[in-house]
Amino acid sequence: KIFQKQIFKFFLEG
Amino acid sequence: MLEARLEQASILKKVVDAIKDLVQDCNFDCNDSGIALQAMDNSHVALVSMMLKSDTFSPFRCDRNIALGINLNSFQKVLRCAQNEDILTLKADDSPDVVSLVFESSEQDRISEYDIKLMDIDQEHLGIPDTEYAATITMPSGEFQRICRDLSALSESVAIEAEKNAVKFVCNGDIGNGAISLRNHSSVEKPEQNVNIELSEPVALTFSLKYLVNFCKASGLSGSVKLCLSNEVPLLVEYELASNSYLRFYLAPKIGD
Repeated sequence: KIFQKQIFKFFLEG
Repeated sequence: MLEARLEQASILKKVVDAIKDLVQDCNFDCNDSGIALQAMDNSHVALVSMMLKSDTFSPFRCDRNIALGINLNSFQKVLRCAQNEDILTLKADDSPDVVSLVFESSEQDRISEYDIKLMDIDQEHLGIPDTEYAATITMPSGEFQRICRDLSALSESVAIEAEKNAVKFVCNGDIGNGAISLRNHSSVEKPEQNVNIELSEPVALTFSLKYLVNFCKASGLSGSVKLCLSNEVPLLVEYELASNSYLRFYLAPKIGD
């Protein structure tokens, strides 16, 4: 879940 | 003020039915281009993005930017009071405390009027980047729903493997394994069954089936669904609606399982 959250964060923040 | 009239209440009913188990409270952002919604689920691994363009409505009027903070459970309760074929009109003032919904029967002289109390929702709104995906798969939405439902009986996750001309859905579970392969398929007679795989490079990613099954609740909105995959970015599951409107779901891949 932590990795998944991080992937999202990087994706949205570019 | 906002005034937006939908020919068929069913569109909004289906949208809210499809997203209400993922997100509970969210802002419907209204401006002159239409009504948009963007919200993450509580676990921050999935995101819903809806755009109902102004052309979806007739007429559509929104002079200022208005955020309608709505509890989706309440919204669903009220929308259930509308018949699918009813004409639905959303109305709100410029600084609204409530959003009003009017349902009109096209066949009977019945007019139903409801208000929903609005809430202040402080939602982080991050821009979704334009992304070039390694693989884009278009397939019947019912087929995708069936695959997700079938595989969820065996496993918690599914690997989606896209390669030239084929896409494979693979799961490994305690009771056994499953794999479904689809190939490029196009038929003039039954275009609704077409499968199209566009690929710039092969990609294989694993996703939680619980979320995918949830996304598939939107299947009634469109006959086809688009899956866009690239390594290390969230999967995009898109249901296209009329007038360039859409309902999109994003899901972060599982890593290291």
